[in-house]
Amino acid sequence: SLTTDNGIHSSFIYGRLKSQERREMQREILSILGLPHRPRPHLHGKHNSAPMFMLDLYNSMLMEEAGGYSYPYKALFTTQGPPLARLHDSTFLSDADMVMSFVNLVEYDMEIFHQRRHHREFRFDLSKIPEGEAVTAAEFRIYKDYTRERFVNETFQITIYQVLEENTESESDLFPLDTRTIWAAEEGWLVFDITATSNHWVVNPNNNLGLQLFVQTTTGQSVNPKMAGLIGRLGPQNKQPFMVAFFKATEVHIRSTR
Amino acid sequence: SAGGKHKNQGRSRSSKSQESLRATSLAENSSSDQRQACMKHELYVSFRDLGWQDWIIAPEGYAAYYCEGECSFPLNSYMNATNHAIVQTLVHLINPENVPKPCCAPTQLNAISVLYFDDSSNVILKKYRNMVVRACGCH
Repeated sequence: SLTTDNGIHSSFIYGRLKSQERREMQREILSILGLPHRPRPHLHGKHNSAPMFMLDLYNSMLMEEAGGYSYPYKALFTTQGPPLARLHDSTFLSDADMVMSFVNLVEYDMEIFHQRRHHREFRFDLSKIPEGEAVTAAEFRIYKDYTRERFVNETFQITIYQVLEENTESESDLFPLDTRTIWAAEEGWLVFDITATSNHWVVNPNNNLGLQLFVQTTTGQSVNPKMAGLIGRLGPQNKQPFMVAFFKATEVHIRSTR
Repeated sequence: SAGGKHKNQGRSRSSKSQESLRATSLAENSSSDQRQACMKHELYVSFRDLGWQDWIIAPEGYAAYYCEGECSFPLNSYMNATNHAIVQTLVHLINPENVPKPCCAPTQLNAISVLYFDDSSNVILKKYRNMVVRACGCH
């Protein structure tokens, strides 16, 4: 059928493609998207925390493009609780050419009690970043639940460290990255700035030994992160910790000749 | 700067050439009535129909559009023609065998954002520039 509406000529062609033509078309569109092949994700739970966060970002970008309304980045992710702490305004989001979330590769929450200190470990594979993309910002996000077991006015100090060197016999060499002080009664996403560390890992992939998280009371006593309400592997899928990085293209993507 | 007589000659030559242009123009117009003028056509790329819902989270597809049609004399303003396209049309009128008409092509392109999983189940939100035709014109 051929119709004209608002100057746009509409021609719907219903045709059946041969399987070879269909494969060719898929290959062409994958090439436009800059992908060598169709991704085969082993986990594609769209209701996990990272995909949901990314979908929030996607929708905010759409709203901005449609009406020029800039959705405040700080208001994002309210579906799973408000962010307890934030680092950036929305400018770095609108400037980003690409945003990527990374799943935590540590299979089990080892609430490791080493030398009188509890801690939790996280690892992210940054080797899959497309070429020509530079990290402009990176965040580690972990959900803090309300803890009924503790006093409402009790506070915890949560510190994130970059692992510099792993030692089997003693504690690993750590570099402090960021610290937050939170109330036991607080609930929502905690956001830690790991921009410098991410850049370091991209340049030196062999130095990517992950992050460690420590929780202390005001008296300096080490606390199991679970006791402070920090959600781990056994928690709900939509509250799993993850990492998100914002990228700016450093070079023009040129498709290879085929 | 030309004298009266010369001017008249010029005018008469000009009117003759204008007549021929008009004739050609009529012929072109009648031919462009049959064929379509350069314009934007609807074309939807459906990720759903490609069977990619398992890795593309959003969108389900996007309206890409394409440009198609004739860039024939006269190039009206709605065709969004470049100055050179107008000259190219005139040269085509003079020498249609050797000089092609201007091309109907996108003059404005927009970006789209795509949200998808990679092989490692990481999620990528990427902005792709020049994916959607906003306007077509003669180049």
